Amino acid sequence: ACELRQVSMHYPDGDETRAALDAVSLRVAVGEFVAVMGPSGSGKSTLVHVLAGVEPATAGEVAIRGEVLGPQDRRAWIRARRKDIGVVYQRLNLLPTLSALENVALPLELDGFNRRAAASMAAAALADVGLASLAHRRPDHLSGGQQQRVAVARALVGERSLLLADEPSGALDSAAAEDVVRLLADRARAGGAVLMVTHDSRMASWADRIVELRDGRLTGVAA
Amino acid sequence: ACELRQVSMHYPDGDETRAALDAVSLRVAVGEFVAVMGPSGSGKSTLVHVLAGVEPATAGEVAIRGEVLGPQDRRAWIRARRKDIGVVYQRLNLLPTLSALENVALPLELDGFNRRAAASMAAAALADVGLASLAHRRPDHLSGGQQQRVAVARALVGERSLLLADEPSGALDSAAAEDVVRLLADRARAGGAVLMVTHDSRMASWADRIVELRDGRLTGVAA
Ligand SMILES: Nc1ncnc2c1ncn2[C@@H]1O[C@H](COP(=O)(O)OP(=O)(O)OP(=O)(O)O)[C@@H](O)[C@H]1O
Ligand SMILES: Nc1ncnc2c1ncn2[C@@H]1O[C@H](COP(=O)(O)OP(=O)(O)OP(=O)(O)O)[C@@H](O)[C@H]1O
Ligand SMILES: [Mg+2]
Ligand SMILES: [Mg+2]
Repeated sequence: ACELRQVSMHYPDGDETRAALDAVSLRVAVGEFVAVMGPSGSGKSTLVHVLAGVEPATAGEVAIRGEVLGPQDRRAWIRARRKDIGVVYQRLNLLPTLSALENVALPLELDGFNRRAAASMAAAALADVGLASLAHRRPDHLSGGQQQRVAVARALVGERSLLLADEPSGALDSAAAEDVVRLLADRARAGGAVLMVTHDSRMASWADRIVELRDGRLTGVAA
Repeated sequence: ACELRQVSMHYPDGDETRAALDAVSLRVAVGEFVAVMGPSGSGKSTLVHVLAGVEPATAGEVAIRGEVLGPQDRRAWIRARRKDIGVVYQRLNLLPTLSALENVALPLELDGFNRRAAASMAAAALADVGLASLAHRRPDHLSGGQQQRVAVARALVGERSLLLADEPSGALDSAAAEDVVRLLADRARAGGAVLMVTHDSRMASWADRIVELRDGRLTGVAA
């Protein structure tokens, strides 16, 4: 599970500061599937980045599986991202020199799985998103939606306890989008904690609970 | 206007070739707004790239404003992209070292407008997509949907006769997406030829005509 307690995130903006997140409190419990919606620029990706520890909160607390991790806990964050957190980034962040299979297998290898086991788990994850036949392609030879599905497979592989998905279906047709949200819902039912940012109300309808961000402030049931 | 006549596009795939486009014929007339839909991987971005001359067709003819432009007509394609074609790329392709305003102004400066005129037109285009206050930000300090709107503004600026938009609303909430499709529809009514790739049937419903790509083949009314 994960929790934000009164988390704020301020960016410098010229000689002012601007709050991308403003005193946000949110909890995603084990087995729960939470959707986060809100206008463009409202702070959704910032919320995901703070939960993944790739951007430091400027106030408040972030807890992963009950452990509070601050901006200075670099090692703990690296370990958490390696073992406990799967992320689909809005910009995907696939490695261009690796094949789809190698991209998906990498987190497992970093987590200690041997190459054969990692490759076999990665192949299964790619099959789950309909990309089995494209395992050996590099990202720049894949369509936008195929790249997005590789990023989804990479987040799902290894059944991490926390799954953060930042708009995982933006480039997908409705059939492929439904496959993705079904996989996320299955993860929650199997005991994961899943947070999905989406603009698509049909995707959000699969969640147990929907919260909204607006100008960095969260509305909806916090826990 | 623009036209594809029996256009094919083959990629090498290991020791085979695969058709991303298969004998596609399509015409977008002056003043017409055409939507292109289809599953992930069906060839939609390839169609846009061939119409913009950034990928060469392997068979068939591409005509921009009545002039047939082949893969070897490099200068003619460069001139067409500078003067006649505005493109929203699926991957956006914004320049990271330039501000939003500079990114939007660049096509105008390349087209011969002086700096002041280009900046003023760019500012108006950013205002049209709700980003007037973010004109001086660089892309990496913008949200995903804000970046997408900068790319839309850049394609709209200068009222080019052909507008190609490859999934221009994938990262936008429904209100911002509606603003974008309204701007595209306005361009067509003002005499542009507009082709929009989308997965969103509500966006597609604004078009005069919807065609579908499936495994590289086009169905629907070709002209
Ligand atoms: N450089 C390449 N080499 C080999 N195959 C490619 C290359 N680029 C694209 N493809 C393949 O061509 C097909 C069409 O790709 P395209 O990007 O046009 O699809 P699309 O309809 O835009 O998909 P999406 O909706 O996911 O963006 C896909 O199956 C893709 O894997
Ligand atoms: N490095 C930065 N410096 C300054 N402002 C930033 C920076 N990164 C993001 N912002 C601003 O913070 C706000 C929130 O950004 P964020 O990316 O979280 O929005 P979002 O809700 O994910 O939007 P979208 O739906 O468009 O992806 C935006 O207004 C954005 O311009
Ligand atoms: Mg975002
Ligand atoms: Mg595409």
